[in-house]
Amino acid sequence: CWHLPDSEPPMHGHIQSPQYPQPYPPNLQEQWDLSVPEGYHIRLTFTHLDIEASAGCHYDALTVLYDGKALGKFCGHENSADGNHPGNQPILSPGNTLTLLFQTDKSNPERHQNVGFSAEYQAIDIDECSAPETEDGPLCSQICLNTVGSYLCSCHHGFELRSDQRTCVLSCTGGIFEEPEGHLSSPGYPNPPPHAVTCQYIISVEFGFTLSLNFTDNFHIESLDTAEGLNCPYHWLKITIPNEKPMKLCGGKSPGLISTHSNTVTLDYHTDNDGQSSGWSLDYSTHRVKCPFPGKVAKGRVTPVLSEYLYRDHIFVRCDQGYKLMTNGKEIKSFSAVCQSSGQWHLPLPECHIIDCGKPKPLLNGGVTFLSGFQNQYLSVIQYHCNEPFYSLLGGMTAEFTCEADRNWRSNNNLVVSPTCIPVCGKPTKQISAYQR
Amino acid sequence: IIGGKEAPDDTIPWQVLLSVDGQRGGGMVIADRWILTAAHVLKHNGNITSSEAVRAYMGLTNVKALQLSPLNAASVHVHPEYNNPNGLNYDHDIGLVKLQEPVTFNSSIMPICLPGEGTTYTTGMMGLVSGFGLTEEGRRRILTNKLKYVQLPVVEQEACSNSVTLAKRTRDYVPNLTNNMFCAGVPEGGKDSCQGDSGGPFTVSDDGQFWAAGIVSWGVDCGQQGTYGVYTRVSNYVDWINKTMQEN
Repeated sequence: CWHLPDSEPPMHGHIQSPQYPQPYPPNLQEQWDLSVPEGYHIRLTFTHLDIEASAGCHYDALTVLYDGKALGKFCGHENSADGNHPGNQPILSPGNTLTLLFQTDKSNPERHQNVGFSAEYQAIDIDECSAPETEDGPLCSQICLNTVGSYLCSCHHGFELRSDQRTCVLSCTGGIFEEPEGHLSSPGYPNPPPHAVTCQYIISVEFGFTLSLNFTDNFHIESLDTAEGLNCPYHWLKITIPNEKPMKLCGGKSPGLISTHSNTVTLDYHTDNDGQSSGWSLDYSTHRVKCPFPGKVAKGRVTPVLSEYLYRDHIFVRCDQGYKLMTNGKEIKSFSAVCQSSGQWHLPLPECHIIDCGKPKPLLNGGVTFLSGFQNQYLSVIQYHCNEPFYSLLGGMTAEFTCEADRNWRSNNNLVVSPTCIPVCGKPTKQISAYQR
Repeated sequence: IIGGKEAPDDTIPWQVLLSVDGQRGGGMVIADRWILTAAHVLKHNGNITSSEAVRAYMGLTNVKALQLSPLNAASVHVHPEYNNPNGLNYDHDIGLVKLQEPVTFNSSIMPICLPGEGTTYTTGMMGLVSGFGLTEEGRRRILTNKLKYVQLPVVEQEACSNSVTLAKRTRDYVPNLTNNMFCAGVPEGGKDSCQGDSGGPFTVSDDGQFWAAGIVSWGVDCGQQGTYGVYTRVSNYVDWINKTMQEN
């Protein structure tokens, strides 16, 4: 034999009486000490129990003990009139140990050969938090969190867990809240905190968001008028918003909703050694920063049309047909702008300028005439002609072209190709005339 | 031109005077870079003349004025089947000259239309022949500097053939008449094309629009009784003309 290294007790196991399922021998005094890891109960379930029945289990018995105290003494079998059979109900130990003691007398009845017992046990997590309070007070002074096989104590905001891992001590400086929404309250709220509290809460969310503080109605900070006319001289809640004058609050009236228009707010709660304040509680929420309405673009469209434009919203500008996007004198293919955390659009709106198709291609042995429009702009109409009578349009093609949205001069037949002048053959301008017959 | 008249300005605007190796020939404008003429104008002694040797004049009716503005040839194209080493075979007598620069058409320079495919030439159909070739002044033949024209009817192919056969009786060497040729003229003579007119146009007017029916090719004498002028039948070569122009 050699020494096995220390290891965690098993989480489950099986025990049975000697020689089971053969009848147990007489004169037995057998003990089993069961244990599971700390933080767990033991649940013992009998799969079979057949011990000589007697009143009070006087002769043969299986006794289940915890910490020296008997949880049960069992004998008999399922259908026996005498004895004390545990039935199907499991036995739960108050702690992580359990002792079973099996005792038999000198003789066994001749008619019925009792086979003893067989049982399974397993570790069951203890909900330490729901255990009744002990003389030393509650398990955790503020918040108890049950974990598998154990528990944890925790404290409300403004308090810190002491080294005993059970009780809490006031400590409310350095609380930084970065979630987009949340709840905070003064230490011990709604109960008065200990005296001389100096707590600081910083709510800081991402740029582009503004904070709204919504104080609950139950607001109480001692308010005393002083001869010097100081406002909130001893107890106060100071709300500091960057670039604004700090706001000192006290009294019994909740300030209700405060829109800060800032992504950072600092709350300093102060009480002195005298007086009593129940404190305050608030829910905070965030809203995206608003950008100004983007305005309108002549000969264009701004989309999407929203009732308000908020941080990270995008807008797009598209020009009407026949117009092009221009910014800083340059044409751009597309335009989008995003509402920045500063509440400003990251780009100014572009303009829509009418497109032009450029100078129409000159026509060899012909020319081009403007019929309508201005400077080759969208929907201008031109007409090609050939130098008649020596040239004519090929195929009698339509000579009228319109400046279309695709910046091409297109004929009514949707052709882009400009016409061609073909020579007129065999038609002299002067005829040989001979009148003599 | 025998028996003709001087052409007023702008009445035959497709007329071209070709000077090839110093010899005078005719031609007609068919496109802004192309002149249609006779193969024999462009081929001498079995050799196709170089493009550098070709000068084209057009737009005026007086040679003296024409000389001021010759147009240079870019290339010369003779029908591939033209083979006339001895001056006795004028079959396929057709050729093209491509100009170096395109011409802009106006009242004095205008292309002549080409005939449609399968155009028929009816006997008696009047044509207009023009050129700067030999003419008559009294009984003498002279070379004129003025563009002249004469109107001639198309002669029945059999009558023409007979006149050629007749000519062969009195002359040793007379070319053969083929179906790529037709004759025009009057049996009594006195009206004809002549030397120097070769390559020039024989045009026919339909509803005021002239088309090139023939190219002045050859003949036995000029304007003699019982002889006719022989012209290349252009309608047989429309495909070749178009193909040559497209390929070049």
